[in-house]
Amino acid sequence: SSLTQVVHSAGRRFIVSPVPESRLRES
Amino acid sequence: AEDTGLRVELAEEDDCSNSSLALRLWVEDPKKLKGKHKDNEAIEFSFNLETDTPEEVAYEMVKSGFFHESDSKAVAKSIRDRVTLIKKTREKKPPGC
Repeated sequence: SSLTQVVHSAGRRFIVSPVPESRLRES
Repeated sequence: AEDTGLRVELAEEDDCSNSSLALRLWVEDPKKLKGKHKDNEAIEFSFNLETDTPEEVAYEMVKSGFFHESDSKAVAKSIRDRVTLIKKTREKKPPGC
């Protein structure tokens, strides 16, 4: 989705996406 | 374990079939971090229990600009704590979960 960004570093892939609202409320 | 302000959890169910895990990390308490970081964004990554180290993943996250150098220890600790818990859980379950 447009909200997900993929970053590569030293051969490792990081997928960045918004924290689900439900998880934010938990904290 | 001391709270680092970061949360690490399994991004997918651990099927114990191999040493690779999908983990997700995000900032739960921004006040506990020293440097700049991206709020409200979860970072999903793979972690190989046999070949990867939390410090190495934390270093790559700092290099990728997700966290400031001053927080790399907290990032590594959060990953280490979760990985340790997952390993203990795997030990308790029958082989192949």
